[in-house]
Amino acid sequence: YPLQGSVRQEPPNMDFAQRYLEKYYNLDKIEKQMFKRKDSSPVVKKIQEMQKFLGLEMTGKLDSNTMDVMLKPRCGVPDVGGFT
Amino acid sequence: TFPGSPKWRKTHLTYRVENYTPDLPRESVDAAIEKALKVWEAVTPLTFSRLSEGEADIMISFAAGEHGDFYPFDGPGQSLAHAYPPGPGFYGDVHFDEDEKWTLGSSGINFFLVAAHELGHALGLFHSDKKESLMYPVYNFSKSPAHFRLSQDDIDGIQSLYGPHPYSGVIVVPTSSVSPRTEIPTKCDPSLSFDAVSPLRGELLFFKDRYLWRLSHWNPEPEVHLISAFWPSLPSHLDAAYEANSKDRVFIFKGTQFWAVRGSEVQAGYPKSIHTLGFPLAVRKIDAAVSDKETKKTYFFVGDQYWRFDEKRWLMDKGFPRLIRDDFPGIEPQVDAVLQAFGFFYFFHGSSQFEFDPNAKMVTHTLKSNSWLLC
Repeated sequence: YPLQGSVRQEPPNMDFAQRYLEKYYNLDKIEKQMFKRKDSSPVVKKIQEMQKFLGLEMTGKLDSNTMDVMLKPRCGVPDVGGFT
Repeated sequence: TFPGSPKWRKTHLTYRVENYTPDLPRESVDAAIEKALKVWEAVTPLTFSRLSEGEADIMISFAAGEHGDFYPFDGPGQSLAHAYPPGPGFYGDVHFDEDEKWTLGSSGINFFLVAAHELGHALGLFHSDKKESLMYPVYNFSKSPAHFRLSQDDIDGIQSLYGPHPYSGVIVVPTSSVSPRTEIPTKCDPSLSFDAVSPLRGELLFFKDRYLWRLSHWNPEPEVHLISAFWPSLPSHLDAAYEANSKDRVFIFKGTQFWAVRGSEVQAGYPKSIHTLGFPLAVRKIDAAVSDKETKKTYFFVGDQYWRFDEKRWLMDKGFPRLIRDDFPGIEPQVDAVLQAFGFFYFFHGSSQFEFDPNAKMVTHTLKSNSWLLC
């Protein structure tokens, strides 16, 4: 990918979203490294997996609808894979 | 269900509330948990009883932040609680995040709704992707506890693990938490048998499955009630019950446990093990029990034998067990229930009842078990 002009300040959502996917959707290490380039297909897939489970439109993006649901209180048990 | 579909290998489970949140009165926490358990009890063969000490199958606690299980809570909001699938030790346990504002209403986080969800996990349910389900992961107060209903997805999930409630019949009995119907046994069914029978403060209680008929002096028509309407923490499908009249206690038996109730109060420190009464460990359940008001001796019937227990000394008498047929000729094992009335012992065995004269040492009448219910 071409280097971006300036280092963008990651929106807080990105960190929050990464932690959410780690905690509840088994986002693994490899996917985690790729997370910052959020258009990479494994991460898009992971976001779509979450959107599908939560009954959201599967945009593959952290759109406001998706973020709204992710910010709601919820059960601490993962949605995929159970506790390790 | 969780990966591998872990489930409990028994249908009677114990639970214990280890600590309480300062947000709610203890009684409200206890009542909400009992109500949440009844949600699952109503659609499965599962029954629950509460321990006040020791290790229970489902240990329930409140904690904030790091609480020793590698899944620290995260302050107010976000993760509200979590629970582990069925199994030994910490499996089956439920943890609530103390940093939430636990309430009984729509403000804050409604404790009953979250407890019902987490107990679903403790019984083996994973998350549902159906928004209307209790097991949907995101908290949603749209359904107030008073009108709470399990969704079909929840019911299908839990019944895939444990099957339906034994009486998922068709006669409507309005229950607060689930739509499926439960069937009151028909009191004048000629094949009716009882699980247990006991006096209580001058009334007579006839126990069957999840119900009891209550016979009082001022109402010749027996009333039918859910056992849980009087004693929410008691299991259903009891084995035996008797009244220790001088102590104003009714002792209720199921499996190797027994409870003491005083009126509608379940006494603290129960259930206890029947082996604390002096039964050998080989005894795994009591079939029937009756206490003689005069002699203050209690008779426990197990298979073709019986024991005699001294209520004054709270000790099993020596020289027991003895064979039932040696001292109660004409009474065939297995005894379902026993009642003492009018100087006779009434032995219930299936749909028949045998009136036994302890002086003449013989059966004087044979009746239908439900003759007491005006049938």
